[in-house]
Amino acid sequence: MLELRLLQGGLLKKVLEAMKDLVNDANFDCSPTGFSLQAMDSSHVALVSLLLRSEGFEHYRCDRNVSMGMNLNNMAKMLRCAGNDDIVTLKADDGSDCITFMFENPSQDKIADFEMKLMDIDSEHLGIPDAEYQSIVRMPAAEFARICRDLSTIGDTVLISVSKEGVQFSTRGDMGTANIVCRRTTTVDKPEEDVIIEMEEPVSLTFALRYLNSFTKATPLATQVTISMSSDLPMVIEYRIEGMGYIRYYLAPKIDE
Amino acid sequence: KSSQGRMESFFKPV
Repeated sequence: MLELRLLQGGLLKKVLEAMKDLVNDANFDCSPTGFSLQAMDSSHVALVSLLLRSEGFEHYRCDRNVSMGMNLNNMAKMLRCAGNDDIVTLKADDGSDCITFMFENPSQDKIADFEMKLMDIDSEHLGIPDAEYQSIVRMPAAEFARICRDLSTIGDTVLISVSKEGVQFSTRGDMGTANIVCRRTTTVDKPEEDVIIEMEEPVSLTFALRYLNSFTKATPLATQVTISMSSDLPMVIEYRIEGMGYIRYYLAPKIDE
Repeated sequence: KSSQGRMESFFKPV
């Protein structure tokens, strides 16, 4: 028996919107720790890792570890039928091939049940070791989204270079080139607007903008985004979900030949 | 010239 009740149903809506363009089908893993997912895009260039900890739910019952295969587009469609302020409950009986999404409006006078078929999905789980990254940038999520969007109108790839002073995003295309530098900020009054850089070594890596633009669909989930880079690892773009966990995107860099 | 790296080049299946 599985029963997860989330007071902020809007959060689950945002989580699905943040994943459905990157991944078609995925297994959600439910354990006493929380509700999680790891999945790659079809080309295995990007990976998304989601964790919603059990403590973040108003009620969390998961009698045994269970993996439920879902089509993320269909799940997003069902969740779009929930109001942003609705309470969302996920329910599944042991061995059932369906999951039920129950939506309750804030005044509790409208209750909706949506039942979705589960799928058998063969997916491989990759081990992601803890790593010390050479450069970590924390910046406003909306600013990062804006930069990725703007640069993708000029070129297909972005060179991200981190130094002690700041982070530089560069691209080139048929019409010309673009460079955006975000300097490290030193203000203390508005931490949500800060650009913070923790650098062990300068890093310069090239990534496909198409994927970064897809990751920025998670922007409504967090005010800040953390970008971690090392020269020999995929970059990690993390959006922390307050009180619940995170959504992390891993993106393999372009490799010089 | 550059090529796109893949996840399995960095992380191994468990």
